[in-house]
Amino acid sequence: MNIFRLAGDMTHLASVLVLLLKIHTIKSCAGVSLKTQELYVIVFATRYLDIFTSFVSIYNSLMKLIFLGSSFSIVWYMRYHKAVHRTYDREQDTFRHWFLMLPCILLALLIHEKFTFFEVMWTFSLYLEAVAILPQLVLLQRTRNIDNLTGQYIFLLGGYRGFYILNWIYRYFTEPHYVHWITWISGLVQTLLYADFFYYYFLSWKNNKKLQLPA
Amino acid sequence: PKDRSAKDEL
Repeated sequence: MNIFRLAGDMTHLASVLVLLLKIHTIKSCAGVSLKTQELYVIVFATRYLDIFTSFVSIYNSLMKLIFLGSSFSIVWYMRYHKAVHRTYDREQDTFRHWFLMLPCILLALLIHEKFTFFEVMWTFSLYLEAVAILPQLVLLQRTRNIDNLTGQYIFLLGGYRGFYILNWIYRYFTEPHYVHWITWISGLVQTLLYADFFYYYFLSWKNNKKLQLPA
Repeated sequence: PKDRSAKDEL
């Protein structure tokens, strides 16, 4: 564990907490994409299949449980909690899951390190996580109405990805045999998807104005 | 054995 990895995990945790705070206390999920949240459930469910069979540390297992539990509860809130569900931008959040999942399934079947069930599912989760934010970014672009919490949620998620890249660079130079092309390339793609959002986020922050995306 | 250390990340 290095400082970049820890910072990445903590920003990831913070992003989930910000989203839960918005949904649980304000009872609103306006501007939040249910499609993206459902994709995250699939990402965590397929990545942490080994949660009971391979033990790394208490920290790892605990974080896995937190990410699984929080993503499930966010989806539950958005689908079944009456007050929260009313605030969901259903008409705008039209991205098709299969449009993202199918290419990721095919890619995981073609490009992986080992052709075993667990390994292909794990690789699929990496590919899917890289693009899971797309419905959320499309929703933002469409509604263009971004409250502070939604903006902070996406900013923290992007920050988590940025820290993970620093973590990989650090590990590459400090640990022998630490080469993971699949993880790195999908992680890099994922981080690049945030670039546009980050640009406007910093612009609004610099000018001390409310975040607004161009049409 | 092959290094599987990417698996210790989240």
